[in-house]
Order: sequence, then C-alpha cells, then structure tokens
Amino acid sequence: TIGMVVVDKDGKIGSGTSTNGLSHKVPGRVGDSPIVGAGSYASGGVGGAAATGDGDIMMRFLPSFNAVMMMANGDTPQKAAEKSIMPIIKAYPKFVGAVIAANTKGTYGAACHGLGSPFKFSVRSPDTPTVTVIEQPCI
Amino acid sequence: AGPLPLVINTWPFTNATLKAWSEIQTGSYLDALVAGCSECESQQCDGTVGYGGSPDEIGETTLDAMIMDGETHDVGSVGDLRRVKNAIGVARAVMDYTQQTLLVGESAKDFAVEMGFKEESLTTNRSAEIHSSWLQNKCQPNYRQNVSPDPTKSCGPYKPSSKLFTHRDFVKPIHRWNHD
Repeated sequence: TIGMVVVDKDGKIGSGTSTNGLSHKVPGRVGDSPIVGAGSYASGGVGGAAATGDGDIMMRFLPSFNAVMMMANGDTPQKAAEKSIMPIIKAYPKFVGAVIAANTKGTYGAACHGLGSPFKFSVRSPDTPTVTVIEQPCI
Repeated sequence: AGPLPLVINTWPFTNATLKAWSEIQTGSYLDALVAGCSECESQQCDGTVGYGGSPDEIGETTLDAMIMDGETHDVGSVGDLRRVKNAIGVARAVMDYTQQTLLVGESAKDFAVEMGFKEESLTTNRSAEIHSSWLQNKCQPNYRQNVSPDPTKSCGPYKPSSKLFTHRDFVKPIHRWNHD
C-alpha cells in the first residue's frame, strides 16, 4: 500500500492511497485504504494523515481521522501519529501498522507498531536535497 | 515548521515521492497525489500496490484506492476494483465525475470503463505463482474462522460451523510485503 499526503506551496492539502490489499484475502474483502478517515484523511488548514498495515483492524479505529483531529487540537504531527495508534494497540496488542502525519505548515511525523523493525517512509520538501527515506522506530 | 511544498508517503517508495514532487511544481496537490500513487501502481511497489500482487483466494488481484481534497472534503474512492490497473485514477474520476464517494466491485469497473479506463487482466505470472503456491500449501494462511473444514488445515469451500467457538488468535502475516 502507498498512502500519501501532499501540501502545496500555499498550504493546500490532500491525501490518497492505493493498494492491492492482503494476499489470499476472502474474495470481496476491502481494506482500510478506500475508507475515509481510515486509510487517509486531510483537512484544510490543519493537516493530513495516511495509514498502512492491517486494514481490517485499522478501519475500526479511523487512525488517519484521529491523527488529523489531534493536530487540529494542537498536537504536533509526530505526537498525533503516536496518539492515533494507541487505542489500536490497547485493543489489539499484536496489531501491525503505521501512520504518517503532516500539517499544512510542512511539519511531519510517523508512528508504528509491530513491524519488528523501524518503519520507513519517504519525504521530499525544500528541506531535503532529494527524496529522503526516514526510519521511525516502532512503539 | 518546515518549508513547502511537502510530499510524504508510507514506505520507501521513493519513485512515487519523486513523481509527486515533480508534479507539484506545476500541477495541483491532487494532480501530485494521482501522479505519485499511479507511479507506484505501474511499478507495482513491493508487490503491494497495483496489478499482479496480493491475489485473493481465487487468485484475482483487486485494488482499493482513495483520494481526498482536504480543502473541500471532496472524496473519490474505489474498493474491490477488478480488471482496471489505475485505481487512483478511477478514484479521482469518482471524485470529479460523480457526487458519490465510494464505488466497489464489478460496478466500479463498469464505471471506470465508462470513464475511459482500459479493462484488462490484473494477473501476472508472479501473482499466479503466489496463488498456486498457496493452494499447494493447503491454502495457508487464510482469514477464515468458525467454518468447516478446519481452515487452519484445509482449503475450502467452507461452510459455517454449527456454533461459534473461537476467534482465531494467530499472528496475521502482515509485514512490508503484505499489508493495506
């Protein structure tokens, strides 16, 4: 799955996802990626977020919507991403997934759980000389 | 705060990031999202995006995608999309050419074709091999529970068990190469 957040030079924001889901899924199964607030969410003047991982679990908690609401309430993207997956971890300790978040001022962060290794995500901004892969240790 | 514009995406899919970054220099943030995600679809990023990956129980690759405009809260979304490769493009078409939010399955494919997208198989030699290996491994792993025959040991077809006796407590095979 790819989940993406884009902020233009004027601070306008959007988000998107694309995936082929889980291997060997039950035919007809849809994951969190096309579900608003689950796979991704964006709100003008605030920020955007995108999730990846076990969609059957993540769609029950709307982590992307949760992260954006946390940013609206003043949290940094990093803190918002972390707080957005905490309810999932509490209910499903074996949960595997990650959330990226960015606000419309260009600050970003990420959080993950259960991957067994740091979560890697990609960033490009005027601050990065080229596309940069960042490793985020999991909670 | 960091400078703008900004492109950020899950996983080290750097070509997708680069494509979106290139697009945002002259296009809109929505154009950049479509360009970036489309790049992953065509490159089949990690086998987790686009055609030829993650076959379902019957061996078919299906796609999910969404685009959201944060400025207007417009959304276009497709789920269980079959036989059309450019899922994010179809999601954009749902947003641009309908007043609805989410289209699914065969009807989503019909909409895509109506909007000019090409209908074609999403199966590749690789996805066929993944499915074949899974069948040879008695359809393990799978996501069934409370059915007979025992889904931890056998392929289907399955029927409901007479009573619900368990929620399968197993670690799902979710990792970098198998996820939503």
